[in-house]
Amino acid sequence: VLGKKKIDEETFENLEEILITSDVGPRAALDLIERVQKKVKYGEYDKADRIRNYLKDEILQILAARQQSLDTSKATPFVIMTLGVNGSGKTTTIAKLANQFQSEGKKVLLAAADTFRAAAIEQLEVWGGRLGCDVIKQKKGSDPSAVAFDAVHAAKARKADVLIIDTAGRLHTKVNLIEELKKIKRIIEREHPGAPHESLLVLDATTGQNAISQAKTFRETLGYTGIILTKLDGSAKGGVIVGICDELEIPIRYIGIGEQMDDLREFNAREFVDALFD
Amino acid sequence: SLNERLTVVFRKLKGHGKLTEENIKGILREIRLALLEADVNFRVVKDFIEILRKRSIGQEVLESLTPAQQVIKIVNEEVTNLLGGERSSLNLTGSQPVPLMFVGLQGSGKTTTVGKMARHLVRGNQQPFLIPADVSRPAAIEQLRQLGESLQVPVYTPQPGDSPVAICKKALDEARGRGCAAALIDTAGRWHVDEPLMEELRAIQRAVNPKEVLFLADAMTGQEAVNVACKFDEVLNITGVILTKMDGDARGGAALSIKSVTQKPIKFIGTGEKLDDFEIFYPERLSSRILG
Ligand SMILES: Nc1nc2c(ncn2[C@@H]2O[C@H](COP(=O)(O)OP(=O)(O)OP(=O)(O)O)[C@@H](O)[C@H]2O)c(=O)[nH]1
Ligand SMILES: Nc1nc2c(ncn2[C@@H]2O[C@H](COP(=O)(O)OP(=O)(O)OP(=O)(O)O)[C@@H](O)[C@H]2O)c(=O)[nH]1
Ligand SMILES: [Mg+2]
Ligand SMILES: [Mg+2]
Repeated sequence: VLGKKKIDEETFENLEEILITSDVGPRAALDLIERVQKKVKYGEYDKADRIRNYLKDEILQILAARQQSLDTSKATPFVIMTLGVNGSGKTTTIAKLANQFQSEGKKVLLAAADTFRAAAIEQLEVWGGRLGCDVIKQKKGSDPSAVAFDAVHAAKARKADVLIIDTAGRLHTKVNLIEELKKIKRIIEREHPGAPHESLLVLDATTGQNAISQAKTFRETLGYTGIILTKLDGSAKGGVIVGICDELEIPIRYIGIGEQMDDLREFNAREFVDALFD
Repeated sequence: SLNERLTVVFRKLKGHGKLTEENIKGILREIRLALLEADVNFRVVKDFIEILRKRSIGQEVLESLTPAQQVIKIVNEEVTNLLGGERSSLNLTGSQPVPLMFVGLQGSGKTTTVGKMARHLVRGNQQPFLIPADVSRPAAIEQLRQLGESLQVPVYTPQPGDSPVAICKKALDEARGRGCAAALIDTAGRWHVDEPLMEELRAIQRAVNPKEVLFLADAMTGQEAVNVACKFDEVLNITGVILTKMDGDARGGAALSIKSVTQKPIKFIGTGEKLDDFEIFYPERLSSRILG
């Protein structure tokens, strides 16, 4: 009986290590392990594979509930706004989204509402050029809400199917920058009731537990309707998304798996869980 | 905070006489949790807890009238020790222009930090020359050009089609011709596991012989920070680390992992998006932040 307990402990310790090193976080990991421990039947304690599968299923349940793809046909123009901390991959993700929608036969318009960072507008313009997609812009330093205003009107006038608005990176802790986003949202909604139809939080998969703080704070102060997890093509597993899904119940629309315009995939819970345990 | 949690743990132990191995276990569990929540690497935490365990079953805790304070003091000391060591400044020795290379993952803050370093050098009366060697990211060259312009610092104009190595060689010649004190090389973000791109960095290093190879790490990086830093260090023998985005609320445990595993000094931190949001690194401040 003592030997059995030791195997059981070792199995759970190994699983805890897999979870923590995948950035699931120690509390979420412990919570998941405890849920699994309740499920393991008396005779199964020495079946490490079966216990592992219980754990995978537990995580799959949480993530599958958030696997909800984006339907851009719900409005015209369908307005998407990206938001997230500095360097998470917003601008590149917009190029990928535009590419995706164009391949579906949609007419896409982009808006360079990051009027702050050096060469942010030029960066989006390069992508626009590669996509054959127009970019609404103003001078660097202008009000991002003014760009959003122009973009919504242009999208309507040009009969665009989708309008994607790029915003400057900002740490969730900067109150004045959150206010700026709120104003952009207000202007968009005023000029096109119901818009933005999707606001996407772009999270970097290499981020640790701070991603939870980002997800919660952006949710409380501003609100958003979907998540994109980028940079999953490296060695980071993005496990922090498990806790985020469990707690915040926000759909994960896509994942970013590279730096080119076709490096976008719809979020697939099963594949994500398998990759976590690879 | 860890301080508060440990005080609660110790309060429960009061009146039990001497601390036992069992008590110590409970205390170490709290510390382990705090470190993991702060993104310190799993393995680094394991080794660190073992160091703490040996110290906390020693005289200084067991004989102390205030064991909680003693343990907290030890934890802070050990974390600060791990993070610090000799205060490390920028290596600007040797013939000018001294090449400094900036490397790291995608979006970690390299280009912006090159700008910050340039401003730092200008204030120290050292004329920098900026070299945009990122030919893959859209408008990366333009980004560095604009930063240089805002500082009135010269920036090399790459010839279209030139490789990063060719850009660096030609740029260094121009920097020398201009009599600049330092040449700052901005490189494209890349995965540590992308062999050809890591080899490209090695090629740049061989071509220009930088005095500093600075690894930029995002303060919010998770468990992989160790593997990333290790690989960059293995390939390039980095000379220092710069932590970016320290103005957020990330606990910054990745710094502890990176430092303990590479033993390379953390030299500066980025504390914002503006070019003057750049500070010298102080281990004690990060220590209390990681412990929460
Ligand atoms: N490997 C990889 N790199 C990515 C991915 N998404 C974005 N990147 C890279 O990450 C870096 C930052 O991307 P950006 O699109 O500029 O990020 P951002 O959020 O717009 O940045 P700011 O506007 O400065 O806040 C670039 O080098 C991109 O190529 C991804 O899925 N995989
Ligand atoms: N808040 C904050 N933002 C920072 C800091 N350092 C850089 N940034 C921002 O982080 C984002 C990415 O910075 P870049 O300098 O483009 O990063 P990079 O490493 O050159 O990116 P790639 O070249 O694509 O790999 C930008 O929005 C910067 O303004 C910092 O210390 N604090
Ligand atoms: Mg951007
Ligand atoms: Mg860059």
